[in-house]
Amino acid sequence: SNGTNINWPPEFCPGVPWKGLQNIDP
Amino acid sequence: PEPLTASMLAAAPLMDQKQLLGERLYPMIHALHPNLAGKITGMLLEIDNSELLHMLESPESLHSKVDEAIAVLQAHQVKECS
Repeated sequence: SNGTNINWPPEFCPGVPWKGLQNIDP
Repeated sequence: PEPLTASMLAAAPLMDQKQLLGERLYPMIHALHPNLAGKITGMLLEIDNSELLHMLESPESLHSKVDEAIAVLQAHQVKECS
């Protein structure tokens, strides 16, 4: 990560397993 | 649903804890900001679980954090969820 991920923050969707920052910064 | 408690959370794996908190927080945030609820919930889930539990029980605390989150989102120019 370069610290400027435009996809931050990860979006929480009800009923979908939450992966936190792993969603956007593998 | 029954209230989420610290002991319920402690019995769940770490990511499941965030899931449980998110499922409770999302409807409350959605009532305030339908278009940004997913992003705001995602941001707030980075906060410590103990504080998130407190926010679930204290609407004033939740509203305060939601306001902070929106300010940060706007600073990052996050587009609204369609």
